[in-house]
Amino acid sequence: LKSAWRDTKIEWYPIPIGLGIGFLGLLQFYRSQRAEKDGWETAESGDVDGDRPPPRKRVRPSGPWQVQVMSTLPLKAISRLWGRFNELILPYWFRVPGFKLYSWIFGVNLDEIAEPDLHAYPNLAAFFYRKLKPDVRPIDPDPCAIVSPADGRILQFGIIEKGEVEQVKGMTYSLEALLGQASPSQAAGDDTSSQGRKASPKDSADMAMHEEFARVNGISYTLPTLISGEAKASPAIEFSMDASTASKPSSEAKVKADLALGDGRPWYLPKTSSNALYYVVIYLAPGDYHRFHSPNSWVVESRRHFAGELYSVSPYLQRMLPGLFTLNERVVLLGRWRWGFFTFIPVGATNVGSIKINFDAELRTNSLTTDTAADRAAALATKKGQPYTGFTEATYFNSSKALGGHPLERGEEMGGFQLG
Amino acid sequence: SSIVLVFEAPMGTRRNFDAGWDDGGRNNGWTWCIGNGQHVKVGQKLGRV
Repeated sequence: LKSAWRDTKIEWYPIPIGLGIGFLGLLQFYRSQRAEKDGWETAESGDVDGDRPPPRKRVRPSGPWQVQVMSTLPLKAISRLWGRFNELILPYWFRVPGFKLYSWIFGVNLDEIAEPDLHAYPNLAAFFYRKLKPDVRPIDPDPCAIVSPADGRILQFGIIEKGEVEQVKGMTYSLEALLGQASPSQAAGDDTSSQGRKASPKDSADMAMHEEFARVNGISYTLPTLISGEAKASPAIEFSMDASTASKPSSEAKVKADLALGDGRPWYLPKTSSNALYYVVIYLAPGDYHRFHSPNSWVVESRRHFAGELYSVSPYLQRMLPGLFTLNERVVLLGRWRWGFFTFIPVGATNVGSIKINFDAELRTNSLTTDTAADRAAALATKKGQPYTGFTEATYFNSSKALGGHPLERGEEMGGFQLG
Repeated sequence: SSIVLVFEAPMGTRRNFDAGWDDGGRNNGWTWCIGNGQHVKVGQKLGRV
C-alpha cells in the first residue's frame, strides 16, 4: 500500500463544463425540493391551479452564526428525546445524591418542596415538576394587584406602544405576531360581545373613539382585530377544539364577583379612554419551580397554540435572536379581567419541552401530533380559501356559560412546564 | 421557559415605584412594583391598579 501510494503516477484532467453545470443544477434542485418538503418559505409556493396547498410558511430566523446553527438543528426531536431520557426511572440509591447535585447546581431550595423525601421522585421529570408546600408562596392580599404567576426573573416590563412589545434591549416584536391575528370567522365580523349581547351602534362609536384616542396617543393597538369577544364557540378552522372542562363553582362565583366590579361592558371597549396595554416577561431558570398560577381573577375565553419551534429562552439567546418569542412554541390564553383584555402566554424551550394547562386536557404541545395537526390545518384553510393563521384554537365557552370562559382565581394553579 | 403577560389597565401617573413618587394613594392607574432583573416568587405583587 505504501509503495502504491508513493509510486503510482497521478494525472489530473479538467472536468467537462457540462458535467459541472449539471451537478450544480442537480444540487440546486435537491435543495429546493428539500426546502419545500421541510416547509421553509420559498418564492414559488403552491402551484398555479391551486390544487396543491402551499407549504406552511415558516420564517427562518436571522441572526449570528450561533443562531443559524441552532436553526438547522432538529430542536423538537432533541426536546422529545431529552424528555424521554428524563423519564427514565433512576436507581433508588442514585436519587438523593442526583437530585441534591441538581439542586446545588441550579439553586433549588429543597426545604420548600412538598415531598421532602427525594426517593419519592422516580426521575428528573418528576422532580422538575415538583410541588411546593402549601404555605411557602403566600399570595399578596391586595385585591387590585396582579401577582407573579411563577418563580423567575423579570426580564422586561412596560407599556406597549405602537403595537410593539420590547423583548430585550431594543429588540421588538409585534403584538399580532405574538398573539396571532384575528381568525377568519372573527375577521368576518361577528359583533357579539363577550357578555352575550350584540354590540350596539353606540359601542361601535365608542370603539372608534377609543381607537382614535389610541392612535393620537401612540398606543396603536387594535384589540378588536386581535380577537373578537364572541360568546359562542366559533372555531377559526375545522381543527379547533372546544376544550371544555367543568370549572369549580367556587371559582366561578368569586371570579364573577370580581368581574362585576367592572362596568359590565365588553372587554374590548375600555372603561375609560385612558386605558393602555402593559406587558411583563418572566424568565424561569432550570432550578425554579415550574408550575404556574393565575396572576389575578380572570376568565380565559380561548387558547391559541402556536406549534413553532423550540429554542432556549435564556436571556442570552433573547439578545441574540430577534423575535425569539414569536418563533417559539407557545400557548396564548386570551381572556378578560376586571379592567379589560388579559393574556397569559407560556413560552416553551427545547430543554424543557411541553406546556401543560390543567383545564385543557386536549392540549398537546411538543408532540408529533401537533405538527401534523398544524399541517392539516394549513392545508384545510387553503382549501377553504382562508389564510392560515399559524395556530390552532380552542374555546372554553362550555366551562362556564355564565362567564363565557374558564374562570381562574388569583393564585390558582393553571399548569406548568414539563420536561419532554 | 418564559411567561409573558399582556393586559389592559388604566394608565396611571405613577409608572414605577422606583421613580420614588408617592401620591398618597390618589393615583388610580396601573403602577409597577418590580424592576428589571428582579427575582420574583409566585404570589408576589407585580403591580396594581
